Amino acid sequence: MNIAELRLAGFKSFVDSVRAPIEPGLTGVVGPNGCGKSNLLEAVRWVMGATSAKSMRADDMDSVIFAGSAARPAREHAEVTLVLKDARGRAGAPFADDDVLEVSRRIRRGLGSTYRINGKDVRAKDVQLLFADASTGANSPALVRQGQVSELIAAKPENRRRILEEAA
Amino acid sequence: MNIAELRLAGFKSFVDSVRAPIEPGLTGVVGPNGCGKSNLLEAVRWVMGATSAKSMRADDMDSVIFAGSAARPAREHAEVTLVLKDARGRAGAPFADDDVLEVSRRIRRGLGSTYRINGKDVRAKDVQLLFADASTGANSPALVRQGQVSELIAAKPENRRRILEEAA
Amino acid sequence: GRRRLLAAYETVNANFTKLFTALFEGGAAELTLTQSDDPLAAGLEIMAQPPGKKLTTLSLMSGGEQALTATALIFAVFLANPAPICVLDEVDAPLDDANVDRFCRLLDEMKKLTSTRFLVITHNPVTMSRVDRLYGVTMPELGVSQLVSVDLTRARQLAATA
Amino acid sequence: GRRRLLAAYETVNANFTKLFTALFEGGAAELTLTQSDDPLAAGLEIMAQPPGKKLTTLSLMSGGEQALTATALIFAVFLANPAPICVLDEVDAPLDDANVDRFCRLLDEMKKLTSTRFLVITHNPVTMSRVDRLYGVTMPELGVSQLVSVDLTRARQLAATA
Ligand SMILES: Nc1ncnc2c1ncn2[C@@H]1O[C@H](COP(=O)(O)OP(=O)(O)OP(=O)(O)O)[C@@H](O)[C@H]1O
Ligand SMILES: Nc1ncnc2c1ncn2[C@@H]1O[C@H](COP(=O)(O)OP(=O)(O)OP(=O)(O)O)[C@@H](O)[C@H]1O
Ligand SMILES: [Mg+2]
Ligand SMILES: [Mg+2]
Repeated sequence: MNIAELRLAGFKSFVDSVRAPIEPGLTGVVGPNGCGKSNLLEAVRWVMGATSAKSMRADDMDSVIFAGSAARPAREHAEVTLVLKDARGRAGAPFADDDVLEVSRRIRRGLGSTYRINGKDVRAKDVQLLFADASTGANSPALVRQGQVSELIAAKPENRRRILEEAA
Repeated sequence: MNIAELRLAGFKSFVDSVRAPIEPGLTGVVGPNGCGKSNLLEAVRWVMGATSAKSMRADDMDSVIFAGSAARPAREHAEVTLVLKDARGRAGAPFADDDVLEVSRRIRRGLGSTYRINGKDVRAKDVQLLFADASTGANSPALVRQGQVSELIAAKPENRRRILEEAA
Repeated sequence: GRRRLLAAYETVNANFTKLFTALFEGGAAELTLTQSDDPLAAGLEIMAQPPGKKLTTLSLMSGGEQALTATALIFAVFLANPAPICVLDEVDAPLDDANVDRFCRLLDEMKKLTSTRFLVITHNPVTMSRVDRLYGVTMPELGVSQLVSVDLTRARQLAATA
Repeated sequence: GRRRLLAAYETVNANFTKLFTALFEGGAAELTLTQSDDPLAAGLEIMAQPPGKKLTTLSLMSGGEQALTATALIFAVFLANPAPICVLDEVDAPLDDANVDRFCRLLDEMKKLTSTRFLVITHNPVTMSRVDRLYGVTMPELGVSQLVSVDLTRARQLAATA
């Protein structure tokens, strides 16, 4: 399974629709402080079913919806999609024969999150399991947040041991 | 009062005697990872009378003595000196008329630290008070350790408030 | 005790607001004492609004924005009671080029306002080119540190081509 | 539970030791499970010895040495169970030029060993010149993010002159 594209609309500072193909190898992401780079990683973790608002620098899940800027009003919903390829069998029925899976999470202000695979409603659990079975997911040790290396260095040994549990 | 020079001998990776004049304005300190830059700041805090070994990345105070390298044996003592100028009246008697004060701290393995001003033995408290009265010292908010900005950002609000107490 | 803390808060807050807007070239920021009627048990919260963005707590800002804001706080405290020596160990690490430049201009301003001597430990070529002199720390022999004066002209040439 | 954790520990420790000595071009390092007979309650301690230096715990190393060592641990875990996607948010920030270069060579090695797609968020010009393509994130309108493809040739020219 490959993760081939990330799409955002209304997620944090990405109020306008953005499509980011993710190609093989190393893709650099650059830009000034505060322009939105870390928001991209948070979008990936969020669509994979992250449950902790705190872990994405948000007071609550509604805080990931575009909150407005000097020139634009706040939005009422946010949506992030991951496009998975070579994904046959990764999701259960009715997706068992689909080679391409479009997994999306959408949140409406005050109404919580809904999840879809290829346009059909699914449970959060289905999405979380799909990614966990593919050795990834919101808590994947391969998703290294800004400052997480420093946290690992400063962590108490008992908390550091948890990184092994992710490998187990 | 000005701090005009820093001298180290046997302190952490500075096993050989080093003299560093500190001139007015901005002095940059550069060099590869692990070459000893942060050790310089720790030397400044240490000679000012720092009491917490943990705050200078040491298990105990003896750990600041040169511990040996591939080519050199461990040392048995370490000494750091700060040279203060325009310092008349900064220290009590018998230094009241001295314009230049050489403040040094020396540690001998297993035997603890001793302090001197202009070659005369003084108590740790005398050194700590001298620097505190001059708006500096081991806990001065102007001595910003590596990672301390991140600690301030992550600190609980009650702990952050202590930065005000240093200004009060 | 309480009165001195409140007085310190007033001074530092005034400094902080000025330094923030200078560093961010706009926006607004303030310190708030929270969660307790007793200022000696209160928390210090930092609210900030970079130009064009929403007012939020420090924890919701980007890594570089947080570092620049916390640096403004450190200097706000510093100005309340300037020390004869200030050592900054890699505080410019999370800053992009534009913000490193603003950080260096802040240091120039601190240099004008005080007689403090500054030691700025850095890996950043822009910062290296903006100081008055350079010490290089090296380990010509593994595990043994040495200190040398570095030619500033060379550092400035390197930064100019970067 | 316990057996799986110990098996994970063995694999990760073997990876970690190899990655550390590759990154530091020598020296030695190991992970130790401490403080408890029950591995499920134990702590994970990291011991490391850069070339020519003494063996110490992670907490006594320099900032850059700690970051490089912790990065070796993260990749040691990664190799035990490679993910289809890996995002690294500014992990190169505390590294000097020589270590950024080693970090990039580590990424090339990971690229060869796995089919993982990597997103490397960075401010470092060396890293920017070592990736296969670049996305630029910008805010042409304050508070609103946009994504663009950046010409890699230009980034490489800039890094070459730095
Ligand atoms: N819900 C939201 N609506 C609008 N903007 C938001 C929202 N949440 C966060 N932001 C903005 O996104 C910006 C943070 O972006 P991000 O952390 O991705 O920056 P960055 O590119 O990683 O910067 P750095 O290099 O400093 O780490 C902040 O300035 C914040 O104001
Ligand atoms: N007691 C000691 N004896 C000998 N060497 C020591 C001692 N204590 C620390 N060191 C060495 O000093 C080095 C750390 O130096 P320091 O933290 O000053 O590096 P740095 O230049 O700040 O690097 P960075 O850029 O990564 O922050 C470590 O490699 C450590 O091995
Ligand atoms: Mg960021
Ligand atoms: Mg350091």
